[in-house]
Formats: sequence, C-alpha cells, structure tokens
Amino acid sequence: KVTLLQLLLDHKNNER
Amino acid sequence: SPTVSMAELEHLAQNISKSHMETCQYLREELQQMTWQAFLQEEVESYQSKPREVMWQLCAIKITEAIQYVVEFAKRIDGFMELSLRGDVTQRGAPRFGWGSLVCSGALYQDDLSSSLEVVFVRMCRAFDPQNNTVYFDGKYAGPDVFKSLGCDDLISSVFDFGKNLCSMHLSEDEIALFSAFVLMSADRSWLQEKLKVEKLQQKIQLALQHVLQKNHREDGILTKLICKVSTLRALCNRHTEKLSAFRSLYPDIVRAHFPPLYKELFGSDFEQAMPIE
Repeated sequence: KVTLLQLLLDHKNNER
Repeated sequence: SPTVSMAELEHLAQNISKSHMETCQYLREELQQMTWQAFLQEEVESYQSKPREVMWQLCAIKITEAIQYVVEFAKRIDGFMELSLRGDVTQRGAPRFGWGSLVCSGALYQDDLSSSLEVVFVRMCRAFDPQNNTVYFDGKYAGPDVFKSLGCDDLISSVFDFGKNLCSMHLSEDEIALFSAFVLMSADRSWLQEKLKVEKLQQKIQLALQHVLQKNHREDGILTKLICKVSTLRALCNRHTEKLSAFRSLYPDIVRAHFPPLYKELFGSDFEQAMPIE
C-alpha cells in the first residue's frame, strides 16, 4: 500500500 | 510569453506526449479492441447488489490505481519535480520535523497533485465508448447502472456526461497529453512559495498545447473550449469529495481500515494521514 510521498520519491513506479 | 522559443515549445510538447504514453495505464488500441466486452446483465446486477461500502472500496482502489499512473506522468514532466516537490519536501519538511512527521503532514505536497483525479477524468475519455455510454472498469465496459450501489447517481451521471462530451472533441493522444499537463498545473498550491514559477510553467504548457492544436489543424476556439473544461473538472472533483465525506460519516471504519492510503491522502485533508515510514 503506497503513500504519495513514496510515489514521489521513488525513482520509477508506474509505467506501461 | 515572447521569451519562449518555438524549439522550447516543441521540446516541452514532446516531453509531455512521451510521458503520457509511458504512463497511460492502457493503450488506446487495447481499450478500443475491448469495447464490445460490455458487462452482461447478470454481472451488472451483481455489482448493483454489492453492499454500498464494498462498491465504494472497489472504486477507491480503481481510482487509486489510475492516480498512481498520473503521479508518474507528473514526475516526468520537465520542471514539475523541480517546482517544489522534492526540493520543498526535503528542504522544508525533513530537517525540521523528521521524516515520520513529514509523511503525516501530507498537506505539504498533496496540493501539487490535488488535480490528479481531474487528469484521471481527462484520461477516461480514452476508455470511454460514447456509442454505448460505457467506460472501461474492472475488466469490461460498464454503463452508469453498474455504479448504482455507490448511492451517488448524480455524480456518476455527471462523470459520464463529461466523458461523452470530451469524447466528442476527438482529441488525439498528444492533445490529451498536453491538456492533462495543463490541468495538473492548474492545481491550487496555496502554500507554495514559488507561485510565479508554477504560473510560468503553466503558461508554457498552455503555449505548447496551442502549438500542438495548430500543428494538428484543429479549429479555432478549441483551446478555449478545453480551458473551460477545467472548471467542470474541478466541480466534478469537488462533488466527489462531498460524496466521500458523506460516505465517510456513515462508514468511518471502512474508510479508515480499508481505503488505500494514497486515496485518503489526496481526498481527505482532514483524514488521519498515512502511517509514518520507519
């Protein structure tokens, strides 16, 4: 379960 | 702005289109191939007979999945991360409050992505079949009746109206990309110190959108039409927030325990925030 901060700071998350 | 060169606009338009395609969740061809797969009547009835809170939870999960792709889109737009997020989060938040409390005070950075749901609604026109008034949801194409058990028929019908309306503009992928970026930049950043920088980037994106529309030989007035949609999008999102608070007042424990943290961070500024990272 992700949080916004994790999403923002992670290098790459969701791409096709 | 006279200071923006054509080469710069072209570069920005390419960056945004590329970011959109890399993060669009579903390819348009995939979606179009599936339009014949509408939910069967018995499947529709099964959604309708779900308890309200179960359907709300399912929709919150689907919205959150879509938003994760929008966040990735935002991160890839030239200039977005530099605006405030990473710099501001680390400079303002971390040293002063420590990492844990920074995560708790979600308001620091959630403003930047407050319009991510608006972008989800814009992207929805790719997954919308205007002929049957259905949208891709949970593996098949769904009409408004699928969402009946949510108990917000007015919001659902406004969302479908918006989808149909945006579809009628027949936007190309690069137009959707640029318009999404424009919508994202219209976020209300009341706390942001560098407001001027954001406005400058938004102006540049608007010029890049105009450039793309001209390049695609779109009729005059389409830019104005698109810009007018921003207030419709904001109204839809406000309505969603109202519906969510009404739902939460009835089912506080469901929201607290079962809704995705990201969804709660974005749509309930008064919700308890996500747990701090160790």
